Amino acid sequence: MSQSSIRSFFTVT
Amino acid sequence: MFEARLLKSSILKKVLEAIKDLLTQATFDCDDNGIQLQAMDNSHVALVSLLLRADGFDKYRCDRNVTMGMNLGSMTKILKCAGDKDTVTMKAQDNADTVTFVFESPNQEKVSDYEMKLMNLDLEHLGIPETEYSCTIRMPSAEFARMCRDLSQFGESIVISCTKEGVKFSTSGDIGSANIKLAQTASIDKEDEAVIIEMDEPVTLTFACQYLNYFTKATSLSPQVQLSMSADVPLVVEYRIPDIGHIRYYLAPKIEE
Repeated sequence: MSQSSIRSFFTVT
Repeated sequence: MFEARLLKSSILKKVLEAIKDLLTQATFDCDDNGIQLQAMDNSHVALVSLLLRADGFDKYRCDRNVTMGMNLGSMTKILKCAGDKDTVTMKAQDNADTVTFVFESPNQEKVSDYEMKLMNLDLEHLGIPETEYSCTIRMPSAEFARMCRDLSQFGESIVISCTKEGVKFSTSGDIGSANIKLAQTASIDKEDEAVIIEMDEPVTLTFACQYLNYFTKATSLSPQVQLSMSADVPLVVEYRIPDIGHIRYYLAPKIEE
């Protein structure tokens, strides 16, 4: 298992 | 001019306790509605979102929007100087480069103020999309903290599996494996002690123990915690802070390599 980054789930505002 | 007064400094102390393992610095955005903070941890695995509503403060004034970048280590040092029963007032002038914390003892005999330099933090602000979650689980926050602590002894990851039978927390590692199953509370007498599971579709996701343990530092803020899960999106761990707002943690799931 590898840890995904949370950044890709959110949009930059 | 920004001024926010809380009758109990303990709320602010607990909030800081709940974020300082994840964040070293953060921006407090203050406007008419209250104080908001949103930041990712250094490794971009988790995101913290805090809201303290204006109506939850004893006094709240914010003439112009104020953005205060704070070093949370310094803020922790300052809040340690407040007694639990002290009132705390945060004050800043418009466009100021400092914030002042004023602590007053209940009988007003001791008044202290601490001025802290603000930081210019150029942090990106992320939009959190509205998400319908397949499962939401509410349970006593102390129970959740206990489970995370217990399971952390066995492995680095916790698998959370929510089905119509209930929710299962599992882990495995060098010494063996562990499973904790929680069923929904049969009859709810005391809401704070209940386990309530709402499920549209079963979900199984894997998360890092270390982060779940960081989130449980918020336990003293709320008697209940809510976990929201859907396949392939971050877990939301929400603690509602009575009468003033919430702290939400978002955690990216672990994925098959």
